[in-house]
Amino acid sequence: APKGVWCPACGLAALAPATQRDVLIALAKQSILSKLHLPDRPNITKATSRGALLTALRRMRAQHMDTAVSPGMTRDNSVPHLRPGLGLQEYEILSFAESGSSTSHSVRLHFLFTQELSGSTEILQATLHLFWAVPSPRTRPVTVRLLQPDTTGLNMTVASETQMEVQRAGWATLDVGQAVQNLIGQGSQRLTVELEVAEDWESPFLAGHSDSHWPFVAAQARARTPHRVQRR
Amino acid sequence: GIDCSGDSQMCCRKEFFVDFKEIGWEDWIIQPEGYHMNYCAGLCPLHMAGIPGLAASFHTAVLNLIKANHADAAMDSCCVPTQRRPLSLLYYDRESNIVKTDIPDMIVDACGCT
Repeated sequence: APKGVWCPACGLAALAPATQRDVLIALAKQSILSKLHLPDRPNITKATSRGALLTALRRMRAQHMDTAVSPGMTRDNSVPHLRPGLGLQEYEILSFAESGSSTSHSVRLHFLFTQELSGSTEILQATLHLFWAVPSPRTRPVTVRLLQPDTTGLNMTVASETQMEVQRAGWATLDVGQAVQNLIGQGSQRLTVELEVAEDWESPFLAGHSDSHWPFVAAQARARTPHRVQRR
Repeated sequence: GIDCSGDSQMCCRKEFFVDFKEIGWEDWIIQPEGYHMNYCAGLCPLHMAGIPGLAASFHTAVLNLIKANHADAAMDSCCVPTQRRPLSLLYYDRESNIVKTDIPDMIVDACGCT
């Protein structure tokens, strides 16, 4: 810094502007990564298609509108009001399916949840969104199984099984909140969903799901972040 | 609070914008385009202590005179954030999930002397 220029706050020699900028940018990066509990910036291996992202965000917004607290309804005061600085950080997560094994009448989908959601995370809600592509308007029974690794991690056990009736093409939802909570509680990150129809039915899943019909799980989580209590 | 301008030495808020494209983070942070990492800097001599900025009311002005006349306890105070707001991020996590979160108290809106 020019001779005799000093930092007004601490009296030390002021940093040269370029150095100060580098220091501040490094500080900004470190601050954001630490608040997101990320050791380093993520390397994106598969960016989500725009179509799938827009569809998912639209469906989440529609879901929020449906469950929004209308004036006549009581607000759940048992949930501590989330004021900044209260040490609770909420996340909304969109996890898009990765294709697993499949047969002519069944398919497996994998959903990976972020490693940052550790045991101290509470899943407020998690909904599986599936798009049925049904060639002809007939009712089809579909079995939806939620699988998770057993304690050895080598085999998959059925966490829950649900029968769904598919009448026509379109979106269907299934609550998977408890399954995701159990997964995270066990330190696992992968939820496997198996969809199966009876042998003689043609499969109502799009073999090559189009982008904007890709299955996804929309989850809301709340992590207790260690927070300094400022005494005033 | 006040924003730093010119060569003011008094406690004020310095604006500093980090453009995510400039630091190569625009591929994993979908929104926003950058982070206003404003910060507080400047002097807080005794007679400035305890006011949120320089917008002093009459009461504060009197208080300042009292403080300034008792400069024996020559204790400066600190220039700190007095108003902050969350930083909302929409980003890809390490499993390429898309996450939206609000990080509390990340953006400084105003500074003042303790």
